[in-house]
Amino acid sequence: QEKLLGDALQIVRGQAFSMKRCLDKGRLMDALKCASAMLSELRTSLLSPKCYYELYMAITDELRHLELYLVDEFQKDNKVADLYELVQYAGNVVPRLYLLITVGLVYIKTNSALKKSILKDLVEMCRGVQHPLRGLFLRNFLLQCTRNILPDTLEEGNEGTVYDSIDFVLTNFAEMNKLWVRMQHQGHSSEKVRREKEREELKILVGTNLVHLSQLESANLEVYQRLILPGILEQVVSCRDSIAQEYLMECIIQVFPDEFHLKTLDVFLKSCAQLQPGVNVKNIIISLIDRLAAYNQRHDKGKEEGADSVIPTDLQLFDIFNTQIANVVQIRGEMPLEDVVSLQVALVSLAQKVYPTRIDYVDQVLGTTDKIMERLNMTSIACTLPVNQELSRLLRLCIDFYNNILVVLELNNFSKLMQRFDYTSRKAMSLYMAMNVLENETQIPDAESVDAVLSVLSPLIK
Amino acid sequence: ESDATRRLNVKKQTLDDAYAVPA
Amino acid sequence: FGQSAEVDIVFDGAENRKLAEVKTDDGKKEKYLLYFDGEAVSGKVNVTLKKPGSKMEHQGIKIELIGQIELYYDRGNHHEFVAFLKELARPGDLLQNTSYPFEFANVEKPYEVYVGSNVRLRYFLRVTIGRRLSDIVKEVDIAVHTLCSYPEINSPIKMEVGIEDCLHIEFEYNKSKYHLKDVIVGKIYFLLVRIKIKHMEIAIIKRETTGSGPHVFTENETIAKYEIMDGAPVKGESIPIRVFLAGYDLTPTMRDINKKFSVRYFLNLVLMDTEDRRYFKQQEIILWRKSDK
Repeated sequence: QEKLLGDALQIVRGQAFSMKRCLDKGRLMDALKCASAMLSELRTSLLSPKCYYELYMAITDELRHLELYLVDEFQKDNKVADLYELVQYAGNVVPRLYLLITVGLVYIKTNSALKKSILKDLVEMCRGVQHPLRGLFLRNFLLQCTRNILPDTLEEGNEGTVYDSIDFVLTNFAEMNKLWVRMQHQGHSSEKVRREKEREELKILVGTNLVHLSQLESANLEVYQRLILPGILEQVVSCRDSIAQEYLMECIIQVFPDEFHLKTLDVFLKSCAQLQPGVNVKNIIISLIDRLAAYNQRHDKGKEEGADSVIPTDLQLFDIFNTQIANVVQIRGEMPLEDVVSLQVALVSLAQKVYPTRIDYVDQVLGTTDKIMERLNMTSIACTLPVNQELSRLLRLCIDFYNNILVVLELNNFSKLMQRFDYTSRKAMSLYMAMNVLENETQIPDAESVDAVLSVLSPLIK
Repeated sequence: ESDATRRLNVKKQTLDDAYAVPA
Repeated sequence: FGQSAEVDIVFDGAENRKLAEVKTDDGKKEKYLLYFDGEAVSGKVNVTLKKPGSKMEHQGIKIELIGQIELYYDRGNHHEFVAFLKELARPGDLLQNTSYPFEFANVEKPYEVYVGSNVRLRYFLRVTIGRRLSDIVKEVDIAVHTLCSYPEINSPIKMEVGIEDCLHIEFEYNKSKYHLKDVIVGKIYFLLVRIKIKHMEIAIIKRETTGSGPHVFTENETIAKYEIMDGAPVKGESIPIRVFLAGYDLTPTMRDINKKFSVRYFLNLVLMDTEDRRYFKQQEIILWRKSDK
């Protein structure tokens, strides 16, 4: 690989040098020939994604000289007639499209009225490259080149609107995701592991589309709800590829603002339910919950006490998550039990952070969890089981959060759940609670409470 | 619409086809 | 050998007349004055005596306008399809440099000049000064282009082709007749893909057939190869085609010129699979010349 890359870079340097010399002498046609020869190195099938990336970076760096030269020439008003047509004479599709993107960009930069038609043309003509690796890098180049010139207004103008940009990026995203997913079927099944690693290396190229969508100022919540999110999710769900789904769902969470997530939870969580069985949906949902809880906390600090949190009161955040998680659990029967419980843990954590006073929410989650255990007839759950760890986390979360065993005992389902453990775990949990009482010097006001406390600590005694 | 960006209208590929396993 | 003379032909309006590039035998390109069908060809023949002061005897001076086809495999005979003659001077003595105006009015020039692999069609003026020993002959080629008006019907070409259970595509080109500066806009729609395609290209093939009956010569020349897809699509994919013709060395389609030859053009869609097997489909297109104005 090093040798192949070295040879290719050698040719690139040579051609780039000649190209720049031609440009200095104003011999544009010869410069284009050198550029085309340089770009032909990107037609190789011999390089690994990593090495191809190196080559791509070297070549696109050199291509910037051509772009700058052309922008300069065009601005000095010696526009080269039909240059957009001229570069289309290049016989090979890969060099041709890199040149077309470069020239198209120059046209757009020097005459914004062409923006809409050229953007549309570029994203459509790139279909000529169906080879996954080469197609991904070509479309990434298109994305990077157009990063700062995408129309970003809501009003109709001859430059196009933000809707054109959304259409452009969503199309590019769909095509890149298609190529990226198709990579898994290339080559022999024996190299499946290597190919998955290579796909991991390339995922950022696909994700960058979502970043650009998030950077469209005019893409407000309404546009996001109506166009952007559905446009992304339809690709993510339909691609039926767990690597892509896991990464892209995570991407959506990271890339778009929390305000948008708050308003699109139903859609997002419903899509989670439809993801491939192999997808770790738990992590996706938990990362979303954590993000929103943190978002809420961030805003809460700034607020004087008592003001409701930044989560709009009318938005039943807890209910939505609770309902949708139940839906996900119900649909994804194959989800491991410990994952189901992890989701309940996340729910409790959300309830405690966003609605600290609503212990009924917490109790509701414990209730749900208990019902799930009931349905699976889970009793004396061995401490070695992963589900046991998660259940312990769930109960400890309650103990730690309230730091008051009396409040914990108000959770009707707490002790029910605790009864499902095996003796070892019950004892451990009791000890944990006893320590909590001592550390917090919790006052037990009356005999009845003492009775309740001692009975829940009974595994320590019996 | 200049010739330089002319294209035929194409049928949109269905999502099932788009992500189908190559035969 | 006594007196001799230089002959020059000066065409009227030459300075405003377009020139057309025509390939010459040795593959170079000459520029000739460009005429169109029905246009008059006029000018002056200038005869310049080599040795001024002494006379030159001749058996008459004439100018001809010839259109002829030369088939390379039988160099000998030329098939003349246009032959006009003008007497410029009766036999006698030429005492000084003289110029003779000539005009071939609205001359029919039915075919376009063409230099191919096995055939050449040319127009030229020939001045002959008849002499006892050896005539003085001067030939000057002119170029002729045949123009068409926009074809009234120019339907797109759309067709499904395939190999059973292997590869099934629908190809579409936006027209069936293209002028020489036109652009081919098309697409390839994949209905079934069961081969491992490496890439796909479109080639412009020029097919020249000469002769008839038992001696028919066919020569295929690939004018352009244009890659339109790199890699393999799956079912439902549409690959765009956009090929600009102006940059290629093309002539109009010529059908059965004077029953001597034809020149036809084909788009050859070629798919290559990973074992370098080629799958292709040819489709004729008609090329015509549109006037530049």
